[in-house]
Amino acid sequence: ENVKKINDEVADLNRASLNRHGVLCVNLMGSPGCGKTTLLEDTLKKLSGAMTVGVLTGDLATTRDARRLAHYTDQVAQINTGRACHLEANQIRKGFDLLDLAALDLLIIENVGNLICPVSWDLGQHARVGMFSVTEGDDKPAKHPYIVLASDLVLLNKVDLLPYVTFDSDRFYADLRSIRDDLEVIQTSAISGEGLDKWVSWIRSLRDI
Amino acid sequence: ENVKKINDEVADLNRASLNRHGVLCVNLMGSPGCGKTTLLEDTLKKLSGAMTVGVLTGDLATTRDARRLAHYTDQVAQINTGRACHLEANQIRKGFDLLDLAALDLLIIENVGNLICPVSWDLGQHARVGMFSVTEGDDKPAKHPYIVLASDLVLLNKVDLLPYVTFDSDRFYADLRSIRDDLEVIQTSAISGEGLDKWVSWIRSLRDI
Ligand SMILES: Nc1nc2c(ncn2[C@@H]2O[C@H](COP(=O)(O)OP(=O)(O)OP(=O)(O)O)[C@@H](O)[C@H]2O)c(=O)[nH]1
Ligand SMILES: Nc1nc2c(ncn2[C@@H]2O[C@H](COP(=O)(O)OP(=O)(O)OP(=O)(O)O)[C@@H](O)[C@H]2O)c(=O)[nH]1
Ligand SMILES: [Mg+2]
Ligand SMILES: [Mg+2]
Repeated sequence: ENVKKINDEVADLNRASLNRHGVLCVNLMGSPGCGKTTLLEDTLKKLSGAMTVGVLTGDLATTRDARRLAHYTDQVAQINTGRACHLEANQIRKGFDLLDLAALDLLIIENVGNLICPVSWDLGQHARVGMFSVTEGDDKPAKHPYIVLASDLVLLNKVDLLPYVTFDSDRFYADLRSIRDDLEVIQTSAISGEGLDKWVSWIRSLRDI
Repeated sequence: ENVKKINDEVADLNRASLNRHGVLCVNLMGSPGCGKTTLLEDTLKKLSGAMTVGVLTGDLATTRDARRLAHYTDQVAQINTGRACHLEANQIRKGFDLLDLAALDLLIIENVGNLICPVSWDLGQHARVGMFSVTEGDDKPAKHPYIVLASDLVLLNKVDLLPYVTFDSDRFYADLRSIRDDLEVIQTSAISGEGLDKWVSWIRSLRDI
């Protein structure tokens, strides 16, 4: 697929630009409404003063996520994909022009809300994070093995809602482990703050690599 | 796009087969874990004795949804798409061979959990239903105008969880109405049964057309 090949070449260029400027880049993927933007709001607040963080956020339409995140960083830009279910490397490359890479320590890309399409598009990131939420049900890893295989970390969000939903944690973890026995999982609540310190530590340890 | 053109031709053949056998076909779309299968479990129970209902359910992997639904109908088959984020008409056509169309009154297709990709693939259905859930947040219609534009009905599921989540109903409806002022919305809870009667009435009225 020629389009993929070109994408991957641009992704490599992106990675080179990020490396040149010493910017760690994380590609955050997850279902629509699993809590990506809310967690990023918390993350930006937590890292304020410690790291200079930028965000590129992708959606088919609207600038709502960028406007939410703009309260916490001025290095944020919205990418609208039109009809496309995933961000692509060329969009990220153009997004770099809207940011000051030289000033950044960390760039987080919030991908389009989708468990499938973003997995196969390299954006030039250093790490991929797959987010699930307890409200989606415990069978999502089993049904979406490719995002599990591609992820360097899994976040299980909205754990504050566990008392109110049927979510079989054992099953979730068993299914996940049968696909990737080595994959780290951090339980988070973007509302209560649970897991936020662990998530931020993971980012900081990645930066030290 | 030649693949799309062929798909649409097969979709028309599917529709013709369904019409020949007097089967109403609904294409149910929504995010991963928004509650499609749970609502279908309720729907099959509700319609038991009144209508003969079949289901074709699509996922990248697993037969979990088909196995769940098999408790309520023996006319159910799982389609695994591999890596594809949407069902296609040829898969539905092959699915017909696994069912007895002549015996069916209603065929529901549970599409792959995804708010974007399924929208542009005609499967041969008579109606498209777009499902959102309150746990995804109130901004999903605004962010996903194409599923709103394509839907004949929208279901807003998991309303039993409204006391526990931040969901601005006014905003959800305002955004929806600005895209489609004519679109019917039924609030449902696949857990409490709220809205189930309305949903089943909608199906039955479609059948009478
Ligand atoms: N209870 C609870 N609600 C959460 C949590 N995280 C996010 N939410 C809610 O979930 C809804 C969606 O949150 P977002 O952060 O916008 O989700 P998203 O993944 O960025 O959504 P998209 O970018 O549209 O795919 C909002 O109503 C949030 O308040 C959480 O940890 N717990
Ligand atoms: N509280 C509540 N939970 C629900 C409701 N409907 C579904 N759920 C729960 O949501 C989770 C996912 O439900 P499913 O019916 O499997 O969702 P789905 O849309 O079929 O998921 P995929 O087919 O994987 O995309 C399960 O834990 C259900 O119990 C509802 O109305 N209220
Ligand atoms: Mg978001
Ligand atoms: Mg399902």
